[in-house]
Amino acid sequence: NQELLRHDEL
Amino acid sequence: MNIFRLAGDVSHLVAIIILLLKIWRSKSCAGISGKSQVLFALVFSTRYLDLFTVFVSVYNVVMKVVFLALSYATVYLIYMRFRNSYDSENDTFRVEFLLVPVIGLSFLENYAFTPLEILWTFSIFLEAVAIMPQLFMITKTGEAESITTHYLFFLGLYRALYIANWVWRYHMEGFFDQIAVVSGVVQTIFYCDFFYLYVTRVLRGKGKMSLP
Repeated sequence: NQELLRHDEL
Repeated sequence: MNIFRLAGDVSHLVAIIILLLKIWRSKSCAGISGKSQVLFALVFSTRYLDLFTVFVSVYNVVMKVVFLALSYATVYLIYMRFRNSYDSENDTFRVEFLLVPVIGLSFLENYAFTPLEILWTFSIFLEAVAIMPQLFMITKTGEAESITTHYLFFLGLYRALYIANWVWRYHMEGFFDQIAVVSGVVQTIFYCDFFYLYVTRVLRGKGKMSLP
């Protein structure tokens, strides 16, 4: 779930 | 969430609050590049459009909203409330020299050719160079107040901790975001020279950092 991980970072 | 990520986010928040409090308490934004602050507000505005499309966590939403609000508050203080103290004569970095290549690159290199993805990539690339007007201003005037250097230190620390976070995530979660990592490393390199001056001049010496 790379997409979600990417948007997790600020 | 790992310790590097959390510490990185906290450093970022501390940096922004240090700057905001410095301007608020001294009622002056002398020595601060308004252009850099506008660029950071633009960075947050374009990246956090994902608030409308993806829900990650309450922490994620709260931090994004806080960063957006604080960055706009900083811009407001510089250009409206304390604009008399704004040192526009020394804040002369040509922002278009950053914006044009960054816009071009974000169209060329992105995860998907959609408006939101291009804007996300734009925000990542822009963040890497957004501090340049501020560093340029310090080089031009030849000095920076210690509180401004503390701000830059925490901003640089945040970047360094994010690199540690990426190393951790790569090993623990198999996560690797090429665009963020490459531009994050480039961004951190910009701070290295400043880190050296900060340690040798500010921490070991007097209040102000003056360049040789």
